[in-house]
Parts: sequence; structure tokens; C-alpha cells
Amino acid sequence: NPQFRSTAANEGVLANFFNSLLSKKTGSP
Amino acid sequence: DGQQVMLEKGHEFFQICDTENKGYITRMDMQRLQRGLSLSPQELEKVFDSLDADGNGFLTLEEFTTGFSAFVLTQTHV
Repeated sequence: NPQFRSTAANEGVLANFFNSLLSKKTGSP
Repeated sequence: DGQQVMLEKGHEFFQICDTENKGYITRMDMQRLQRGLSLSPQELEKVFDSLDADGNGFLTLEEFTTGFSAFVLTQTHV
């Protein structure tokens, strides 16, 4: 059952989102 | 253990979004992130819709980490 509604269009946005969170955490203070 | 690290990271990010410690994330919480992240309101809407698997308007930790795991998998399976 595909719980996670991932589409090609949304994948890029999600990647962008999580990458931003990652850089927010690890980026310079 | 990779699975454990993923859950911990997912939880960490969940808490960044859930600033009031409600245990869930709303669209409004998501839009508040706009200041800290380089995403437009439209993009944050898309992120929310993608992660909110049951479409009830509340993002739970489980939904959030599921989405995060999927993201990590797409990054490592290239």
C-alpha cells in the first residue's frame, strides 16, 4: 500500500526541503 | 545502525518543524519554516501534501519519518 504519495514532481521539492533542513542543521551558525 | 540514525534524524527535523511540541505539524508550522529555509510557500505546500499521507492536514512523526526515509533512499539509490 503506497502510503507515501511521492511523484516525480514532488520528489525534487522534497529533496530540496530535506537538503535545506540538513544544511540548516550543519551550516554555519 | 542506519535505520536508527535515519529515525533519529527524522525526529530531529520533525522537532525543527514542530516548534510548539504539539506532536504533529500543521500547514502553518510548515509555512513558518519559510524564513529559515530557501523554499517558497508553494513549495512548502507541496512538501506538506506529499508528506501528509492520509491527507488529514496533520503531519505526524510517523508520516514525517516515512517521507524522510523515502528521501534518503532516493539519495542513496542513484
